[in-house]
This record gives sequence, C-alpha cells and structure tokens, in this order.
Amino acid sequence: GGVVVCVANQKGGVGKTTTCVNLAAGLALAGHAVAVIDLDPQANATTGLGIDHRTVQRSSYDLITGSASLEEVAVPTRMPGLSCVPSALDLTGAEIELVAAMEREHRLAESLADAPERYRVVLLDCPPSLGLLTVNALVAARDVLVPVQCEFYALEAVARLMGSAERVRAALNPELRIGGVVLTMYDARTRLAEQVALEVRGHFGELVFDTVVPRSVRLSEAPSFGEPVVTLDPGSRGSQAYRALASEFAERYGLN
Amino acid sequence: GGVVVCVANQKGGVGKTTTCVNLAAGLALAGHAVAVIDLDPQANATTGLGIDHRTVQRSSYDLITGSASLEEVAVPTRMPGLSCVPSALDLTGAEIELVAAMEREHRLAESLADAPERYRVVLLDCPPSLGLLTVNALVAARDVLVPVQCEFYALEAVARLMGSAERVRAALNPELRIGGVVLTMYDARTRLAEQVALEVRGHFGELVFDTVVPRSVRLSEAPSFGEPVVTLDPGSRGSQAYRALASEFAERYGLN
Ligand SMILES: Nc1ncnc2c1ncn2[C@@H]1O[C@H](COP(=O)(O)OP(=O)(O)OP(=O)(O)O)[C@@H](O)[C@H]1O
Ligand SMILES: Nc1ncnc2c1ncn2[C@@H]1O[C@H](COP(=O)(O)OP(=O)(O)OP(=O)(O)O)[C@@H](O)[C@H]1O
Ligand SMILES: [Mg+2]
Ligand SMILES: [Mg+2]
Repeated sequence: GGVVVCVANQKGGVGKTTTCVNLAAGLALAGHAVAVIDLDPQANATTGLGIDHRTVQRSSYDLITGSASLEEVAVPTRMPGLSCVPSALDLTGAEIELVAAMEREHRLAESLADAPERYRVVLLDCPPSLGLLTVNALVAARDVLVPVQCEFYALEAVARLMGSAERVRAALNPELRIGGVVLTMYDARTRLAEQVALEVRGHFGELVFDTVVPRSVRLSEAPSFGEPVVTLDPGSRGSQAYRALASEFAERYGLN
Repeated sequence: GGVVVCVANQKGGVGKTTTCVNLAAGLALAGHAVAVIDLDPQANATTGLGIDHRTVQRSSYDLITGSASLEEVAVPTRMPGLSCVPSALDLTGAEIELVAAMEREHRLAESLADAPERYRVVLLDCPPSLGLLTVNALVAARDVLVPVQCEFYALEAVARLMGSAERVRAALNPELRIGGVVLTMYDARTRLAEQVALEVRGHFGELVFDTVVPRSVRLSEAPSFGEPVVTLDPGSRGSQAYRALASEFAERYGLN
C-alpha cells in the first residue's frame, strides 16, 4: 500500500508547496502513482500544478467536511500519474467551522482511509500555521516531511513544529513519525546557510535528506507557468535537486 | 497623535517581520517614538529585536485577552525610542480561545485605545494567515501596510488580502485604509521580480512606496544577532533600503 506524508512547517515561505509539487512530479516521472492534496486556502499547490483554483468545483474543503470522497475530488494534472485535490477559497472558513465540529482533528483522516490503496504516495501541502488544517494533516498522515529554509527564523521554527507533532502523536495519531527533513533555498554564497545546515544535521542526523535544494530562480519562475520545474526546465539546478530528492525519497520508502 | 499600522500578508515568508523590525528601527533612529507589537506565535519580531521570547512574562496574548494594558506589556529594546510588545507561545491557543469570545474581533482594538497617545507609530506584525489574530490587527489599525515579495505566489496573495481588508472595513473597522505596499526581496538578476513590480505598481499606483527592498544576505543574517540591520550594518543595501523606506513613510504620514 501507499503512504500519506504531511509536508508541514508553520514558518512561512520555507518551500512547503515547492517541495510538494516538485517531489510529487519527480516521483510521478519515476512511474509512481502520486497525489498532492492542497490544504492551504492560498491554493498555491493547485496553481503550481496548472489548475485554476477559481474554476474548481469540488475541493479539499469537501474532503475535510466529508461531503465528498477522495475519488470524487481528485483531478488529473498535465503529468501522467500525478493527481491533485485542489484547494478553493471556501477552505478559509474551514478552520473556524471545524472548531466546534465532532472529531474535528480526524475529519481528513477519515476521508483518506482509502488513499493508500489508490496512490503509492500522497503528499499533503499545509498552510503556514499550526491550526486545525495542519493538525488534520498530521492526524491523517503516517509521516511528516519538514522543509527547512536555510535561514535563522526558519531554524527557530523547527523545535516548535516538532513539539506540535509530538503532541499530535501522543494524543491523536500514535503512528505519526518524522519521515524526513529537507534543507531548502540553500545559498552557497552565505555562511548562514552552511551554519543552519550544520545545526539541522547535527540535531536530526540521518533524518535529513542528503539532497539539499539550492536557491534557484527557475524554481520561483515555474509556478507562473503552472508546471513543476522538473518538467518545465529539466536541466536546471532546481529540477536536478528535486529529481535527486525523489529518488532518495523512493529509496527511503522502499518504493522501487 | 500617533498611528497604528498593521503589517499583514497571509502569504508566508514575504518580509512582514523584517519590514516591521527594520522600518520601526529606521523611524526610531529618526527620533520618533515607535512600538512593534508581535502578534505572531512564532515570535520572530520579538527575537529580531533582541528579546528572548522564552523569558517573557507578559505578552501580546495578555493584550488581546485584556488581562494587561499596553503600558504593562511593552518592554524597551536596545534601541532608544523603540519598544516591543513581545509574543509568547501562549498566543498559539489564542485564536481558538477567541472564536467563542464576546467581541472577538475587537479585543486588540480595545487594548490599543491609548496607543496613539503613547507612540508616534505602532506597527503590528501579523502571522501568515487571515485568522482571528490578523483580523484583530486589521480592526485595531487605521492603516494596513502590505509587504509583497517579488515572486509569483506572493503576487496571487495580494488580491485575497485586499478582499479580506475590504470585508473588515465594511463590517468591523470603517476607518481601515490601505496605507501602502512595499516591494520586498527584489532580485535584480531576475525578470520575474521586474514583472511582479510592474504588475503591482500598475495595480496600486501611488500606494506603492518608491523604495524597493532588494534581496540582501545581511537582512537574513541580522535576526541571528537580535538586532535590526539598520544598526547592525548601517552600510549594507538592506539597511539603506529600510532607512529610505522609513523616511518615505515619515513623509507620507507627516511625521516630521
Ligand atoms: N529553492 C528555491 N529557490 C528559489 N526560490 C524558491 C525555492 N523554493 C521555493 N522558492 C520560492 O520561494 C517562495 C516560497 O516558497 P513556497 O511558496 O513553496 O513556500 P511555502 O512554505 O509553501 O510558503 P507558505 O508558507 O506561504 O505556504 C515561492 O515564491 C517559491 O517559488
Ligand atoms: N530583503 C531581504 N533579503 C534577504 N532576505 C530577506 C529579506 N527580507 C527578509 N528576508 C529573510 O527571508 C525570510 C522571510 O522573511 P520574514 O520572516 O521577515 O517574512 P514574514 O513574512 O514575516 O514570514 P512569516 O510569514 O513566517 O511571518 C527570513 O529568513 C528573513 O530573514
Ligand atoms: Mg505553501
Ligand atoms: Mg513574520
């Protein structure tokens, strides 16, 4: 069966969406059946995969509220083997609506019960917060993948995220593990990036993927084309990094 | 009297905290009495101003819940004329606690009623979401200042933020205006930055500050020293940009 992995970090702008979109695309290129579920009301993963969030009929909101099944909400992307559950603006209200709901932290997990039969890998793209959408993702997932931008504020955020993941594991999802840590936006010209990388590897050891994603302009340009960089510009450093990350991920999860 | 300005953008990592900390420092250097209120549970503005959020006794949480006054929670920073209301971890639960509270959107506005008498400028640093903390900030402020990172996803976020600000203006705070838009992390080597800047200026015209903040490594290093870049490294491009922004801001708000 497949694995559901939550891509989370409450620090904003660290590369959660870029990692979801490009890691998923890299895995699909290698022949695996993959889905990206966009749990961010900003709908960036939806846009990054070439879907217009304004025309979306059903969304991750329907999945979380239980009014539609995974099969009904998933749509194909331009890449064979890669599906997406898009986000839409109605997700904004979901967190406040969920506060008073029964089993509010388990709604997504229930809707994704059959996901491992449909897909080899499901990636959950989370918004930059530790609210009910991210908690739902942490409960629904077996693993959490943490992108860490090689900057000071992002480093500080990791301890708090690990604390939240531990609280979810203890109270709501005993299976939850740290699946891995990915260093992103590594700028080789700065000492800060090197210091952050050393500190993260010192703290998380083997959990940190060998692949480090460099800062690369093509990565930030790809979303405007609605295409993952791994297909838009296969020769770019950003693409090579995410292809390498995909094969390391496949190795670690025994996908081959 | 002074002015309360909310620095907001639900897109993560666009430079909200960096703008709060360095604009405030630039204004304080010019002799104005300024306060930064950190409304983000991540407490980045608190750290960026040299305060250890782990040792904080009272925080913005007390301000929002009304259990302490502005005078009681504000602490001095290393810079004369610049005070900070620090954030602490208890702010994480505030959003859920506020959902059921009376006047939940007005709590901060009530606590800041005397702020314009105490400070010439108060900057509210918001978390990357449109939840109750940011809504409280939009209700408490007269103006909203929007940092826009010169990247594609960040551009998409602006329309949604303006929609939220308009809803707050119509329902909760009729005084709320768009005070200005600041272009951040402008990388002159990329066409994308130029395209985003053109689009933002085309759409917001005069509201966009002339000062554009370039991408600059010193800006991302400064938080690790707990000091704004304008004092840490006055000659750096980041510092020059925020000093220029501060004088443009002072001009626009008639502070001189
Ligand atoms: N390695 C990289 N090199 C250059 N730019 C990058 C890289 N990774 C991401 N970006 C760009 O940086 C910005 C932030 O990345 P992204 O949106 O993926 O982060 P995020 O964590 O999903 O943000 P949010 O917290 O808002 O959800 C985007 O504009 C993206 O295109
Ligand atoms: N002009 C700049 N040049 C280079 N780095 C910058 C610049 N402005 C901010 N940074 C760095 O980019 C990262 C994001 O900036 P910052 O934390 O201020 O954004 P934010 O919008 O407050 O993020 P969040 O959404 O998490 O609150 C930080 O590591 C910061 O040090
Ligand atoms: Mg994202
Ligand atoms: Mg911030």
